[in-house]
Amino acid sequence: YAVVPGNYKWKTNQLTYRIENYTPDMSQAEVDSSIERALKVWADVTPLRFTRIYSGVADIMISFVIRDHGDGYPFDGPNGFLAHAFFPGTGIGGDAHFDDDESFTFSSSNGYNLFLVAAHEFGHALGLEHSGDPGALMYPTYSFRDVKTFVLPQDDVNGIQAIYGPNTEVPVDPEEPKPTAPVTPNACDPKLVLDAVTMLRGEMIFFKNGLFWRNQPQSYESEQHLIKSFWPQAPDNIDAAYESPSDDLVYLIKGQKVWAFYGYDIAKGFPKTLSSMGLPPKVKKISAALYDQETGKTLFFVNDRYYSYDETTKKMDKGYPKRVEDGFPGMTGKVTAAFQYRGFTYLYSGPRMFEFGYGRLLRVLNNNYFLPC
Amino acid sequence: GPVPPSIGKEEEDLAKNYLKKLYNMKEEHTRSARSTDHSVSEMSEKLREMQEFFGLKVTGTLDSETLEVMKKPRCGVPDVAA
Repeated sequence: YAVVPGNYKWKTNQLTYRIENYTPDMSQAEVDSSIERALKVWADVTPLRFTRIYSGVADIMISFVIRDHGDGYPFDGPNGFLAHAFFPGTGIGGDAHFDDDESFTFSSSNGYNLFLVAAHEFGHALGLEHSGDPGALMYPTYSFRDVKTFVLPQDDVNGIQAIYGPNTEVPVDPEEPKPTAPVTPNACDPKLVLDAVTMLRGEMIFFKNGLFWRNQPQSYESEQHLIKSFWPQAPDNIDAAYESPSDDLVYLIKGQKVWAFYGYDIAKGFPKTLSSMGLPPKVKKISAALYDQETGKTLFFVNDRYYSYDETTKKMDKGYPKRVEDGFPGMTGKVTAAFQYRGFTYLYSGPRMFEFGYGRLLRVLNNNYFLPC
Repeated sequence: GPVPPSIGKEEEDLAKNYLKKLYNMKEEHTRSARSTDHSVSEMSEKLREMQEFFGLKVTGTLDSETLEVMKKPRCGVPDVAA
């Protein structure tokens, strides 16, 4: 996270806001609710309290405007810049402007969700700069995330609490524990257990929680992105992923559902059920999957057993499940992620990666062998 | 390997506009060779800043991945302190 240099912060914890006008994209009640919830995101973790006023000058003046709106920072029409806000201060300080050439929405993933945009802008209005953490709300680019289950990421909590301190009035209800703030996974964590790994059009993709790293083989740098910024329809916390190069599809699996994507777009007919891929109905969850280029088979791992699926005939092979150790001698633990690269098979078990080639175990490696720290 | 698509004038303008608005890149006032060299190196420097912030490969040159990030919908507040 980053805070505004120069210690720009509100001198009081009691702040006022006013909604000066409304966007025609949503009902007034939807705008009111989105703004209220966006402020609550910050009030929940700090001593800041927000009161709405209906006339006069509020600390945070909220307006929907287009193009040149008199503050020296004109908007640019649809897409591009969605909104901006001014750091704490008198006059225009703290004010938030939304580009009304955008299509704002209340809950769906189409258009730009006003709650998410507003919560980000209010972060600026309270004294936060953009964060370089791709999982943070204060990351500068917009990506949709599930609004109903939204919890302020830990990076943003750390940032705002560095300015205003924590909320000391949080009622402790043992019946309803507070959801934990999501922490962006760190590739340098030696205990990192990846959710899934796959190749995708020549790149390696490493999934963890709601994010993934993409890395070009033999590169020392990787990019981290929210899963939903690439595939808005995809779930977080996936169980397994694999690429079918012949169909140019990448499959993401969570629970008993399978999603297939062609580039950024979901393939027709997906999500499907695991059983529609031919897996027996008793299989409720798989732990890893990989596409074997040599045989044209996809292997589905269920802990220490695996099934084989023929991509050509689109049928499961007979004689499975087998014990993983039977096909991969030396692999005794649960397989948590898997992929194949340059003819070698890599099976992950927790933070360790087992390299197989020529029918035997070659090396035991750490995550950062492929995922740069 | 695949050849990256070349960057057109329109996309270069988009990048310049992006860096002026968000990375405090100065306007080019004159067309002399010396000032052009200066603006190229400033653009390269600003591109480096932007690429570093977004975790992209830091090259100082406008490549397709950098452009992809520049085209994403975003907040209009600069990523760097003025």
